[in-house]
Amino acid sequence: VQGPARVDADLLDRVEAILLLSDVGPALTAEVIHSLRRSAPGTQVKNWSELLELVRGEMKRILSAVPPRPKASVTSGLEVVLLVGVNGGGKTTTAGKLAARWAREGKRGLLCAADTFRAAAVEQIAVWAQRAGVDLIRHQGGADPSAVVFDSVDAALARHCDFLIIDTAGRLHTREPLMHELEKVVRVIRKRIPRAPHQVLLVLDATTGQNGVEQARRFLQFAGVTGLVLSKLDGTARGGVALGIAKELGISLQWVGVGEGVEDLVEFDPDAYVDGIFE
Amino acid sequence: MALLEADVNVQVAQQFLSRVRERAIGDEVLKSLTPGQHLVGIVREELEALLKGPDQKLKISAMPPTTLVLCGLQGSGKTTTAGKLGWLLKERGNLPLLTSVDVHRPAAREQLATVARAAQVRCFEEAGEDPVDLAARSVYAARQTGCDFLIVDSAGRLQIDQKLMEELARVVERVQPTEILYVADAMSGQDAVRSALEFHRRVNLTGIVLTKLDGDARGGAALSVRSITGVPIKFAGMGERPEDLEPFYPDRMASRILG
Ligand SMILES: Nc1nc2c(ncn2[C@@H]2O[C@H](COP(=O)(O)OP(=O)(O)OP(=O)(O)O)[C@@H](O)[C@H]2O)c(=O)[nH]1
Ligand SMILES: Nc1nc2c(ncn2[C@@H]2O[C@H](COP(=O)(O)OP(=O)(O)OP(=O)(O)O)[C@@H](O)[C@H]2O)c(=O)[nH]1
Ligand SMILES: [Mg+2]
Ligand SMILES: [Mg+2]
Repeated sequence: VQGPARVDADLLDRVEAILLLSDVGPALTAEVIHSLRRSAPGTQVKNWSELLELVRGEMKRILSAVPPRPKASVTSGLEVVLLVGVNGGGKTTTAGKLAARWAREGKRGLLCAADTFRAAAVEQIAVWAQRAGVDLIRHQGGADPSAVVFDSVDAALARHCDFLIIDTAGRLHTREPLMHELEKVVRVIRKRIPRAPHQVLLVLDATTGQNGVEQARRFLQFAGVTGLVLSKLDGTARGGVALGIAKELGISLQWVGVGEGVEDLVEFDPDAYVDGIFE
Repeated sequence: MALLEADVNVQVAQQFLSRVRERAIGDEVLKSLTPGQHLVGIVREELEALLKGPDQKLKISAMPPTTLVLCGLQGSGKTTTAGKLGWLLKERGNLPLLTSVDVHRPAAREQLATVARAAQVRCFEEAGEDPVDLAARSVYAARQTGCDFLIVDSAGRLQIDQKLMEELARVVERVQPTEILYVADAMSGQDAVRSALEFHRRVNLTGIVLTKLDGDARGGAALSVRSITGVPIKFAGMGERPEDLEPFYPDRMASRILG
């Protein structure tokens, strides 16, 4: 015999609506609602703020259940970061912001224009390199991305850089040849530096719906994603699919893009993130 | 649940299901020999009916050039779509001129110029810092060079960005476009409705282009945006090349949403 539901049904409905509208997805939302309803029979949740506390706790638990990735001991002193993701998510912009941040911290680094395909992609990242005050490794248009990547790793080692940020072309995870191309890029890096790429960041648009989980799954499979960047969180979308990605794939949310300017990248803060969903 | 998994907006899904329920009762589904199939049939028909629009073709202006403005959130595929529309018009014998009023994104205007070259269509490449002025000068250039279409690519913007939404309204006011196309990413989730509604409120959209349909997103946002704004979906982006634009097929979209 189960005890009485300890939370008012109307309050739960409100939470459910907020979670669904934030793209947490129907399955995970149902799980959260279910655990709220039954977790501690006997205690009554009387009002909205009490319930919010419980939901917040539940969501933060999901987001931080991912074991913090052990910082791969950087053998050469060079941290190689690879940015991946589907088209238009914000990779190039994020590459620029990250380079600027680390340059501002006094680190020495390079950017690599590994998108050799898209119209004016190199021109775009060139502007960002300038804004960040960081040099850019680039090849002629249409070059093999693996070749530019190889050269950039060489250059970063030769110049004793602290970081190398590689921006790749957007690609739909359903396009096998492009996913294999990405796999090759990772191999090329690894051949040159065994522990690299030290970070593979999936850049995901906060407006992405449930397809985001499948995207993350594929990029994890082909490129070994180590962390998530949720971009465009300055908009009204809440990027709730990040919860499903954390839960199902063990990929932790690490950065949040909050605008188109060079300073608009912040470290992921679970409290701020969850507050953003419930305000 | 399936509709929500397909990213159909929560309210839209509820409204849709109650319509289906009414029809099912009216249709006496329970009396049918195959009630399950019958119900799926109703769902599919209702979905198609909702997705279909009265005018899915591009409107033409009485006075050339016919001006189309592309707008939408950051990264949705506007610049690429501008090239595709240029290609499509050129293929059917028109003489389009592409122009970008995106003075914000790094190398945005270069991107459109490159895309135009790939599509083998003309691009307005004069320098400029003000979107409204650039737009006006493009209209003039189109007339002067006998172009019958002007495709205006605009900067991606958040619907809550007052300044940029006003900028868009001013561009529209200045060029009086025949079509204002909202370019939306097919993988968008619940928030798609919110942004589309606000764009519609500000500049009166005449059509929607759904991009990146060559992916495997179910595309429920299509249903949501179409049913809430009432704006017809005119085109589907199916890839990154100039030729990768198709007319929107409601029946194909319905099957896709249903998975
Ligand atoms: N508002 C907002 N816009 C962003 C953010 N990050 C990126 N953008 C914008 O999103 C658009 C796409 O960004 P890009 O950096 O070109 O995205 P990308 O993933 O490199 O795109 P592809 O290389 O074409 O796949 C640009 O207009 C950016 O300014 C963000 O955090 N907030
Ligand atoms: N696979 C696929 N990629 C697309 C499609 N449409 C656009 N893209 C890609 O999506 C990315 C973003 O496209 P853009 O045309 O730069 O998007 P935008 O809306 O102009 O971006 P902003 O100007 O920054 O707002 C690019 O990598 C395009 O090649 C499509 O239908 N399918
Ligand atoms: Mg890019
Ligand atoms: Mg653009």
